[in-house]
Amino acid sequence: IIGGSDAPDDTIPWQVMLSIDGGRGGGMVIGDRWIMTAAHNVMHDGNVVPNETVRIYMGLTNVNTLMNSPVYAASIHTHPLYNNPNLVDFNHDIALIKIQDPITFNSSVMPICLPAEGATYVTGTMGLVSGFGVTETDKRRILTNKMKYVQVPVVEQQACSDSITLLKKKKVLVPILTNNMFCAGVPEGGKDSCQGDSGGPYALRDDGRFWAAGIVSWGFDCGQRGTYGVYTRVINYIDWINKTMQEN
Amino acid sequence: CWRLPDPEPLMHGAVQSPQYPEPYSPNLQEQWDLSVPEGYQIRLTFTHLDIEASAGCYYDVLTVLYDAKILGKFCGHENSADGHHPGNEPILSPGNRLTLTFQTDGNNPERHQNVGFSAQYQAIDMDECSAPEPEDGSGPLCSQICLNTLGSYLCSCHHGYELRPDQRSCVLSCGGGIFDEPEGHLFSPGYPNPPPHAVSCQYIISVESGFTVTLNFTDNFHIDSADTEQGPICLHHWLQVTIPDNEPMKLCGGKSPGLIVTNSNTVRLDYHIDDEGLSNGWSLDYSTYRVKCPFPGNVAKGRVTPILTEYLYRDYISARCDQGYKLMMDGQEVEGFSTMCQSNGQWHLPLPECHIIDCGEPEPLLNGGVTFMSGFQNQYRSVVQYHCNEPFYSLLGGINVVFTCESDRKWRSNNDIIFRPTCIPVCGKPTQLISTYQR
Repeated sequence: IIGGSDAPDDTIPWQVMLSIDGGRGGGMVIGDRWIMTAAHNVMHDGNVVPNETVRIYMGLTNVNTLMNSPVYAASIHTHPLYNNPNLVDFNHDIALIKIQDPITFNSSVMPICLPAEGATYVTGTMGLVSGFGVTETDKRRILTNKMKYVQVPVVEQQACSDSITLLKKKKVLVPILTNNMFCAGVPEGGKDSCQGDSGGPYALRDDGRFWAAGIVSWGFDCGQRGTYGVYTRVINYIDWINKTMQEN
Repeated sequence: CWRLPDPEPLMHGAVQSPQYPEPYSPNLQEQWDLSVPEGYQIRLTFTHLDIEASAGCYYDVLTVLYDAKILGKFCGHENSADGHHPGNEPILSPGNRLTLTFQTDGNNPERHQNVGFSAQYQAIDMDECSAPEPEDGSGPLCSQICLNTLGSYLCSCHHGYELRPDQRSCVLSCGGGIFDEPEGHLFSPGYPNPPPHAVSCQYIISVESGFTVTLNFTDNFHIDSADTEQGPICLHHWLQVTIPDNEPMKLCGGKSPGLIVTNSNTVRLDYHIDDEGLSNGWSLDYSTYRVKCPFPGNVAKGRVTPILTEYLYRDYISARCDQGYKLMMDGQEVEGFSTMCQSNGQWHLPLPECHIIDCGEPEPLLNGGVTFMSGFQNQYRSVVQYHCNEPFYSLLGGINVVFTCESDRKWRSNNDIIFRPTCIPVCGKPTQLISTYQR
């Protein structure tokens, strides 16, 4: 999380940290047995990683004070249309992890709501993105041990598309922005999600209740001027999410 | 050698002189012993007799004897002037035997004509009942009724009398024995008159267990007694009433004992009078009643049925509990209860108790809990309310549901729709909010 702050205890109780084969990622609790994350977190060389390689940590804000044992995956369900062999196609970047035992919720572990029918992504709405990913301190990029958050607004889709088009002129390989994605950030940069935050939540708040609007998916560098973070548009996958949970 | 058994006496036979119908030889001395079964007489009939006639049958003679007694001496023939011909009349022996002797001398002047005799005999049943009384003074064969039978006789008695062991004398019947009917009438021999002789009679009233006997003596009661200041004393005549587990009572005097409630299903009466004194006797009616059991009592939080004014042998009662209560016997729950009034006047089983039912612990609620609103120890009509562990969980539907312990021992919801509460997670509402004051 670039340009953010340490998350106080119990303020983002749905945030989980994934540790997969030494890599770090994010996720969010959406049910007492379900974690939602980005598909690219649980894929390696085009295959879903083995269950036993996925370690899930919940209810913590400081990795250094990690006291509880990880929770392991019982099954991993990536979106069937996700296909990203070269890591340039992040369309349908969504996955669900079923855990073995049900979670008993408390102040440090609580689920985030799924989008309600008809929920909207209003440009400029401030969302809350969080994670244990790379942060920046004194202009140095470091991997944080504390959960951080930053509030970034939803970006108008066209503006986001335009920023990516601009990059295409400079880069050879540029992921495509689809309608299954949305952007959030500030044009001047400095506030963004970053490596290690993938799969984490972008939460919006309606009537005092937070809901999962997006999943940290991809972006160009982190917090750069003229770039935005790109998030999986969760509302497009409600049917698939419900179906997957019901079938399993 | 061993003795041959005596031959069975014949019921009939024939006797004839030696060489009959050829003339008999001189110097004969023949004897025939006839016998028939006991209880019979012998009837001897001569079919032919032709023996040398002489005065007094001096020369040749046929003698008929009963033991040593000469019943007849016969000789001659039908038309002879001398001699004694038996004619056609049969000779009847007094008893079951007869002896015939035939003697001839050494001279038979008409030898070619005297052929001897031929006779038939048969057993005739003796009518002992018509025989005169024996001369030994022992009296008639039967004191009351004599019945002749073939070869024998039987004695019998008039109604109210019975044959003694000697099978010939009759005594007044006691009318005693064992009486097992629910009611009856007993009386002493000869009542209301004194019996002609000493009597010793026993009457046993024995009915089914569970019934008690009541004796009701009639007013006409008289048993010889010796009067004293303490009351009549039963010296030689008495009626003893014996009830089990009680001291026997000796009754005598002229005052009727009236009603005696024995509280027993068995009573023995022994009536004894000797030849001294005079007792006219007694009579009574007896009846039986079912044993009574005590009032069974009440059952708290329940009821006993049927409700009767009295409870008698073989009556059944049942007990049920009020709604919300269960039947308990010896610490164990029972489905139903009934008990019977026994023959000993006690109830077969004691009454049960009614204990309040309980529904057991209400089912736990995952991620929630139960609060007791009223009642005690999950008992009937206790009320509980479920809640969830807020703020992390909330009740599905958001409706506070209460459950009541009902009479079917189930916790039942007051809501027709919700049968089981469920706690669902609360999403998106952290307990702490990120607060920033600096702007």
